[in-house]
Amino acid sequence: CSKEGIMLQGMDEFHISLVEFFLSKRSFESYALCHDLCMSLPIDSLATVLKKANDDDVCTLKAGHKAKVLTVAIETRDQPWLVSKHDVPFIDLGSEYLVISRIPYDAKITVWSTRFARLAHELHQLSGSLDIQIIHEGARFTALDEGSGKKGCFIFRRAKVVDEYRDSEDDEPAGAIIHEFHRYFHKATSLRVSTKYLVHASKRAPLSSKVSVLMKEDQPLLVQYDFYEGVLKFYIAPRIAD
Amino acid sequence: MGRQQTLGKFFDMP
Repeated sequence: CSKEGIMLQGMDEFHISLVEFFLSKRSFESYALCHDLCMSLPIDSLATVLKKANDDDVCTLKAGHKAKVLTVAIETRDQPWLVSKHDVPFIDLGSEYLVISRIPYDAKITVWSTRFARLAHELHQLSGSLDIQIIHEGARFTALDEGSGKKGCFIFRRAKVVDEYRDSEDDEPAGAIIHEFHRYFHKATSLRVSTKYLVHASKRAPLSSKVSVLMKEDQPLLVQYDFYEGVLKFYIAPRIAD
Repeated sequence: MGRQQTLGKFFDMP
């Protein structure tokens, strides 16, 4: 927790995918902080507690300077006398927050997040890994089922006119449009990643109608959702050819 | 499929 907001980080047990979630302080009704605070929490326990709240309940998260627990108070908005309190004890992960240095990416595409979710799901049916190529003209997501020889491919062509891009899902044009593709293209780039982790990342589509895919040769793939209250990033370690 | 790398190669893991 910092004066800007709350940043969450988590990694899968195999250290293949790291998720980073920033929630700006402006997304909270009130946000007070005396000094920066870093907590390690068991995500299952936190999720179990937060699921007890209904959509319109008020949740208050509190932790003191040398606290060992995060206290979550859940209040019914129209019945403020009904409050339930839950403690989530900290755990010792033996590490603090991981600072990820910014790198200059070679290529970035932005596509509709629902289309991206469909792509990830369908290619996952075919193979455990997929190749992503971004070239000047567009992007290509390819998966090959080595058993049957079946190949699946999704192609995104670069928008001829950036104005073709529309900001509402209802107006989605027939062809997938890559928004501002030219602005972030420096050189042709390709990466191979596991479809399983791409499926995980693509399931966050409800957060934002658009998703960005950023690549640099031999660097983790970055899948990023930007939204008003913050940003959600998935870093996925690449596969290399045998 | 290729060999899966881990993030330890890219990030400075504690």
